Amino acid sequence: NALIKQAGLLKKIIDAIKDLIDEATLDCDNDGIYLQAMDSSHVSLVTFYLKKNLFEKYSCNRNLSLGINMTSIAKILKCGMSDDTLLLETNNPIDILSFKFESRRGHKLSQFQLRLMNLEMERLSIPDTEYSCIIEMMCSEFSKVCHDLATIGDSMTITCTKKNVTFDTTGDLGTGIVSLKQGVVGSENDENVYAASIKIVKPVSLSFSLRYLIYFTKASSLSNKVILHMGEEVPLMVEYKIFNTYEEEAGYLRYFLAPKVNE
Amino acid sequence: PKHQSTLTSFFKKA
Repeated sequence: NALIKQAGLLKKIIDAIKDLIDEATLDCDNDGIYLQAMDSSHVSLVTFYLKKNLFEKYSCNRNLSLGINMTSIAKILKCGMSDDTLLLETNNPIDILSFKFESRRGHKLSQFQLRLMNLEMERLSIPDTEYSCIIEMMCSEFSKVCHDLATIGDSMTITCTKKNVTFDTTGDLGTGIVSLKQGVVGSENDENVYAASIKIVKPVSLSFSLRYLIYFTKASSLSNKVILHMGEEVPLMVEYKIFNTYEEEAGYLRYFLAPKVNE
Repeated sequence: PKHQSTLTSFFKKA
């Protein structure tokens, strides 16, 4: 039983993953809702965690695993308005998830029911990783870099040093390289001139498929910053933090992407 | 040339 103040937030989260994964389970316990799923080619994995404090009201008195078709849940969420409140409920036996939208002024109520699926999901354990480089930058900047370089090549090499992070690609037509300096350029109050914040233990350079990175940038509306976690010979983690309407951190959406490696 | 690795070589089944 979970009440979310702005249905649009859940819609943004689902829209940011629905093109990557077909089905997933929502694992619910008293602390929140967790999802983990891989894309069909096993190159990327998405996880999200929606903490209890994302919701106005939240209760879950026993652990539940709700099998969801992503296209179907996206269709239902599209029926609500983004500033509607949304109540999610399951009944007993647990074979449907109900969505009750209420308009902000209370003049419109709509209810939809999603048939749940019996999914046998394979769960992977994601090891705790000490990443060599953690790069924080504006979502819009990361999105632009990925889209720009994708017009030139298929994969992008991210190289992080103490002073800057560079993104480069090579394609048939030529090459492209974008470099962002460590730190804030200009006024600290003006986030538009924020370049990149780099926490580094050791420089790293890894290559990734731009097709997947572009999928990940669909989460850009969740947060104004994205955090890239990189380590030698480990998958890239692209993290978007999720905030509630009181601007408190209330979960995350994380994408993992396997690197491209030398033959 | 580089080839795309898969996540199952990094993350094991839980």
